[in-house]
Amino acid sequence: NIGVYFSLRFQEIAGALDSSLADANITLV
Amino acid sequence: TLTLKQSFALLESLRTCWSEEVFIFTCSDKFFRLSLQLLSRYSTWLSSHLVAKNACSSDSSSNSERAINKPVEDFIYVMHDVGFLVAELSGDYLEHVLCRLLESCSSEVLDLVRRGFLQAIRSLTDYLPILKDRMVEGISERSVEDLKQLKGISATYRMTSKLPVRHSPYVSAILRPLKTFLDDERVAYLSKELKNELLHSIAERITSRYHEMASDVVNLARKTESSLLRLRQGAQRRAGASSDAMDSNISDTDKICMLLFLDIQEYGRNLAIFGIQASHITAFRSLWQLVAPEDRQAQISF
Repeated sequence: NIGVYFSLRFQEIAGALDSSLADANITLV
Repeated sequence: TLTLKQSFALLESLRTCWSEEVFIFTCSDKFFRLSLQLLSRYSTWLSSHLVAKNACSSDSSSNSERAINKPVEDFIYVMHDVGFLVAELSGDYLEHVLCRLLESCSSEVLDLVRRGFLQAIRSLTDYLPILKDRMVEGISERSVEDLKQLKGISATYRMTSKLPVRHSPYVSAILRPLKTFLDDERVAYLSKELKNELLHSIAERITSRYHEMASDVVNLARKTESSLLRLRQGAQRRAGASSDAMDSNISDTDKICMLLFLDIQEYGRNLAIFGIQASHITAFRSLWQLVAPEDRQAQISF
């Protein structure tokens, strides 16, 4: 099911970014 | 390369969206929308945590509050990353999406995707002038602490008949924060042009504050002197004495202006060490006109 596939990918990709952005500090790589 | 964890996460997320392991052509529109959302989320992070200068919060531990207290030098990393992201995303990244993954789409669709991406990417650059202003303001305010010593000049020259012969000690400290900033290792992340732009903007802002504070000192000295003169003239009239002796003296305001004139010449020489020509700064010209004697008004030289 393509809808489910995209939904999972969405959570994975956006989630990874969101967890980084949750940190307000300027953090070096 | 990128310097911040957050910027790195954005680029990774955007790349994952359009990677061959993840991307499915039939979901192109969804991946396009997700890409725009990722850019928007990063943009919101920049906006709310780094640029929210006037954020008001009763909670002193809020993110915005902490962001405000960050050293402005850290914004160098943000400026660097925004520049890098804009170049990377509007270059190789967009080319990969359009020419490899969406190559079978009509030119109309490709054009829409290109414009959508570019608009979102370029919106990141809207933060650059704000970040630059914050840095200019933050660093120039450090110099204001030393400029506050200007207020002591009036008291010094009201108590003595001596004429100033050399500049005040505070002058040497005015540009010290600028020097410290330029010596900071983070400055290596700035382009030569941006570094130069910041240098000139900070020097202009400091000079502008210098002019404001010197004007206050001179205006106050003039007002005080004018009041004192009226009092003295009144007293002399009542005593029937002549005011000639009083008029021939050098006034307190003259002495203050003489010292400020020595000070700004030294300040101008210090600016020159940074490669800045003082006469090119409007506030410096105003400062010169405020304190220079009649015969030196026409030309700024020291």
